[in-house]
Amino acid sequence: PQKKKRPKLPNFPAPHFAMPPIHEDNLEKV
Amino acid sequence: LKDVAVAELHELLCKKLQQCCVLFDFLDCVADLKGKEIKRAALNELVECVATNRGVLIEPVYPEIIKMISVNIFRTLPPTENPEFDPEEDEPNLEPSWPHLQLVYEFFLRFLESPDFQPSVAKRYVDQKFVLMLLELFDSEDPREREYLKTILHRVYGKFLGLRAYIRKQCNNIFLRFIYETEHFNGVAELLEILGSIINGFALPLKTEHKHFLVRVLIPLHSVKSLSIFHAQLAYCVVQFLEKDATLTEHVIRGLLKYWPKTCTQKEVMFLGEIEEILDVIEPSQFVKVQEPLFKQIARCISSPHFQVAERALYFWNNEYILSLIEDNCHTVLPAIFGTLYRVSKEHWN
Repeated sequence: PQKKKRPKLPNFPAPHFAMPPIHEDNLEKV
Repeated sequence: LKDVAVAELHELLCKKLQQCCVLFDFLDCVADLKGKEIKRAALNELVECVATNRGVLIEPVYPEIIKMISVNIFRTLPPTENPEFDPEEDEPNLEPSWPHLQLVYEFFLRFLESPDFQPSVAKRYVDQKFVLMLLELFDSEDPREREYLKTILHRVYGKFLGLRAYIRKQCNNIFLRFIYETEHFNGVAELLEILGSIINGFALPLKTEHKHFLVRVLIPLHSVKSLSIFHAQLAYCVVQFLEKDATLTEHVIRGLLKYWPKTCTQKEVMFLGEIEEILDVIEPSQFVKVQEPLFKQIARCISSPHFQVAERALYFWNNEYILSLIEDNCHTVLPAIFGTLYRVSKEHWN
């Protein structure tokens, strides 16, 4: 089955806190 | 600083930095109001100066900047007055010197984010000892301080390649001490937020060190009493790992089943939420490896007398992708849950 993203449950908000990723190999210009 | 001639700017900047090394007592809110105002104004000038001007950050200024920051932020944190402090219920003790401290943190951020900022110069001063003391501040009860620390450490991790392994190791130590010794550290959620962005950026294939972090730290973190404070960030880190390397799925799910809460229904609802997030990204080939023990646990949750647990477990059938996984494997899943479903439909009180 094709992977479908789940419907956002009313009381489970998407993570508002996700910070910009920091790539392991190169010096990230954060 | 705005009015001085460019030639004298750096000299005046260093004097203001030294001036801001003077500390004030904010517990006595009437003491030395004049002095506090002078320092506040000076800090504001420093923030403004670094944020707007180019060419301010020349090498001789770096040690003065780091000294001023260190003198102000590195301090012994006040002990938690009431040992029964419940982070979920009680109001945190806010930092009395926040009027100055906030500006120091703001200045530190502007310094790190300045286009003139040079890690090669700064790394003489922002070293392992500095970073260790920064990490210890994450135990501050003041959420505003932890918010700044989180952004600052995220920038430091991004800009100082040579400190990354050390920062990861020290975070490991903080978590392990928190899990197995103190069960008390205020900044777990903030550290996990930073780690979420680090995991997100991991190169493939994953290094063994990182897999060990998942197995030896992230999974055992689920066993801690105050899980609710950082569970969202913890679940996010776990899912990031699985999106990086799906072969870790079985280990994660068996770990969660091993740590499944027996007496705390609030935690059980959180675990079910996390399981659903994992199932959202699971590969069908991984699902078949864990479906049996997993649905036996889900069946136990369906029959839980606590209706929120039962409801959260039944909610899985509202998820199209999970439903499709169940349908493709009904010969295994159905026997695990049908008996319970039938009994519950007859006997459950709610």
